[in-house]
Amino acid sequence: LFVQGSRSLLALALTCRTLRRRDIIIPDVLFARVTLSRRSSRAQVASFEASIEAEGSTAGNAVLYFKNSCGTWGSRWIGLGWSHALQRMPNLRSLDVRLPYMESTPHFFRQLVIGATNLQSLTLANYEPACDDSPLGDLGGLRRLSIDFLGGPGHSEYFLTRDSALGRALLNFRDTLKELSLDSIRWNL
Amino acid sequence: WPHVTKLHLKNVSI
Repeated sequence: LFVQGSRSLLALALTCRTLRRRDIIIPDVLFARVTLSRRSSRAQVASFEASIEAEGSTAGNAVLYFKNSCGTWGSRWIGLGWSHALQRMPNLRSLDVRLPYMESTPHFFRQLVIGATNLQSLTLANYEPACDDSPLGDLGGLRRLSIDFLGGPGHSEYFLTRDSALGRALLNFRDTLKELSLDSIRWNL
Repeated sequence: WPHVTKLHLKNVSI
C-alpha cells in the first residue's frame, strides 16, 4: 500500500534490514540508479560492492545508471577492479566516472567496448590525453558523450584528429550522437 | 553529426 516509488522501496528495504538483520531483502530495482559521491560513506560503497559481487547476486544486472565521483578513499573499486565491476553491470546505459581513480584506462575502455553493449551515455572527468591509445575509439552507438580533459601545468592539450581515440569515437557516433560536451581541446577533425 | 541537438564546447581552439 505504501510503496509508491523507489523512495518508498528504499524505506521498505531499510525496514527489512533493521528488522531482520540476517535475512536482508533488498529489491534489485533499488540498484537501477547508483550514485557514489564524496558524501557516500565507506559503508555505503562497501555495501554496494558486496551486493553486486555476492555469489549468485543479480543486483549488478539491475544497474542502469552508475555515477562515481568519489575521492581516492573507500572501496578498491575506486582505484582498482573497475573492469571487474563493469563485468558485474552488463546492462549499463549511463556511466559517469572520474578517470584518475581507476585502473589503467585502456583496460577500462576495453571492458567497456566488450561488455557495456547497451551504453548510451558516457561522462568522463579528467581524461588524460597521454593515454590516448585507448580503445575509446572502438566504442559505438553513444547518444550522449561528455569529456572533461585533465589540463593544467604538466598536461598536454588534446589534439582532436581523425586518428585520435576521441576522433575515431566521434566518427563512430555520427548517426547516434545527440548531446556532446567537450572541454579544453584543439579541434582538428 | 546530424542528430546533435545539444552542444557544449569550452576552451576549444581550432
